[in-house]
Amino acid sequence: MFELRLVQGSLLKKVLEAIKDLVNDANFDCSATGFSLQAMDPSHVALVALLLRPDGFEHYRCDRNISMGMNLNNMSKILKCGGNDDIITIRADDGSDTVTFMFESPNGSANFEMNLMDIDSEHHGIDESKCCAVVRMPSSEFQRICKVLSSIGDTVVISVTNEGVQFSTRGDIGTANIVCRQNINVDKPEESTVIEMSQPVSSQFPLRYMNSFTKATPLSNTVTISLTSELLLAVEYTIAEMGYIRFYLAPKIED
Amino acid sequence: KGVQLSITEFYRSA
Repeated sequence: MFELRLVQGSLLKKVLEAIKDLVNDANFDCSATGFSLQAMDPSHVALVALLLRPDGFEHYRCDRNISMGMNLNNMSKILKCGGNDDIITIRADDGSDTVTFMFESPNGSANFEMNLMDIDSEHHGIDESKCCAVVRMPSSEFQRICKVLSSIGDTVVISVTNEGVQFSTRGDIGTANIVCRQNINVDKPEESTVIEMSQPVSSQFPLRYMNSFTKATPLSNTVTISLTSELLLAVEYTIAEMGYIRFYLAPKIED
Repeated sequence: KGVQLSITEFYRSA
């Protein structure tokens, strides 16, 4: 049997809002490590990795590892049936082809049962050690930059140097360049921009995906953007001390 | 303007 109880149910709603437009179907893996997911968008250009650790739940019981295939749009529909301040319990019996969502508020409770699906998924081990540039910045600022740039062009070039991180695009009406320099705010660390770099790195990515990733902005005040030496982009939002949601994006390369 | 790699292609080429 698998059962988890999340007092701050709105967190799970925000997680679904962050990924449901990027990924259609995904296997939620339940194990002693936590409630996790790894899935790709239909074009296989982006990969999402989610982890919610057991200690972040009021109750977490996982008798054996299970994988629950869910359609994220349907899961989102069910989560929207619960109130924002509701406590959410998710339960699945071993071998069952359904999962139950229970919403509790001081005024009452509601149960929804959703059919599970069989989903073939491809797991990738992400090698974080090849990371050569890491930028931590306010998530709202990153969201604003992606939105602004997508009004000009389709592709963003992200360049990290000693000068800072530069986001550039080009379109029919002209070009745009936005530079963020390191800026440490001791009083409000969440408003800081921190750049760690072992070597300058530059690569280009479709803005459509970047804008999709920023749907996770309500989960965290800060975002961490990493580029590996092989030019894989990782965009990470931490989830209130209980885990993270990471988006990985493959680069555009020259012909 | 370049070719977009998929995650699978990226890991194959990396």
